[in-house]
Amino acid sequence: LPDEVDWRERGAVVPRVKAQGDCGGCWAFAAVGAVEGINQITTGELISLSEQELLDCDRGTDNFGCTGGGAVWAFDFIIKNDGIVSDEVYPYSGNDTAACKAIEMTTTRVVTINGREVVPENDEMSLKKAVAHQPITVMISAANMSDYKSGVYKGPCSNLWGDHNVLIVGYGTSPDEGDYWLIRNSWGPGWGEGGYLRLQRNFNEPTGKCAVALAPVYPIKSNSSSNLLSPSVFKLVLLLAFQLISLALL
Amino acid sequence: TDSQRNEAEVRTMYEQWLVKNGKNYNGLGEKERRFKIFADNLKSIEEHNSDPNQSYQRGLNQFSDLTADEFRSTYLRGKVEKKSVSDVEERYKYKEGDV
Repeated sequence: LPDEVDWRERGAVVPRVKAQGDCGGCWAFAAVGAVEGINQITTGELISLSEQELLDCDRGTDNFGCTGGGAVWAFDFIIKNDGIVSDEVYPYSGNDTAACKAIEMTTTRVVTINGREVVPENDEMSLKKAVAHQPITVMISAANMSDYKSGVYKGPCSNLWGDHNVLIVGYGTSPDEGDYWLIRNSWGPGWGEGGYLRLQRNFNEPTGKCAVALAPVYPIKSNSSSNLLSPSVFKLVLLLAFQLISLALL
Repeated sequence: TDSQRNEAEVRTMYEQWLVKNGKNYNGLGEKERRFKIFADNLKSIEEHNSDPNQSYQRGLNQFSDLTADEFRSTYLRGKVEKKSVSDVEERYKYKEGDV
């Protein structure tokens, strides 16, 4: 497996670090980041997707808007919903007071996934193999990380099962501080290393540092015909059609 | 200790932090209450950072006027239940020698 991976360098991570604001919607940001990643890896298109659609529409069974939830169930919603739209179409409002907006899915570009799976738990080597293939959502116990600023976090963890959903977008080794997971958070670019956290990797507990290896989940997207509908190909087909029509009219 | 800041210095930092983070408080006395929380957080941060053996640095940010409980109740809402990890797949199961 590669010694270092950083999906930001591979263009599979939206450059703008998003901020959940005073809303407990971390689960939506983790899920959206993972879908943005696998979509780019599979189709070549990096599209910033809508956390707000999840907060407003995936509500009432396992996920509860700003009150909390888990990326694993957000993936199930996206599959049932036949996709998720961009945050251009369904922008973030930072609260969950609105009802689910009815988006005309046929005319709007949506990103679909075909399933979701769980990485073998309590196994940082399997998690490393997974991250080498795509960004992975994880739970970490983050109560002691509110003022993390830089470096490889080896500090205290608040519980054993995790309380904050985030996205691993890479891993590496620091010459001074050792192995780390590269984690994209949803607390804005002013937190941590430009919005990112480096968390100790290859910890002496199977759960990983701060429960990182306890419940890693990822979406699956097959390389199927849906790519023919990716926005760039869609535009190309449209252009070609107009060309043919204009030729026919001449 | 002399390395600890005096209150005037901390107040100046607090005022700068308020502007930088666009904070303003409504309730009477709220600003003073928040100042005490801010000062405690700053003290804890500086004690941590003064230890050269730490692997990471801590610093002021948008959460610096919150108590640990307030931070936890608003921003830590991820949840995982055993049932959600029921379908562990072998796709990424690591085997010795994996390339």
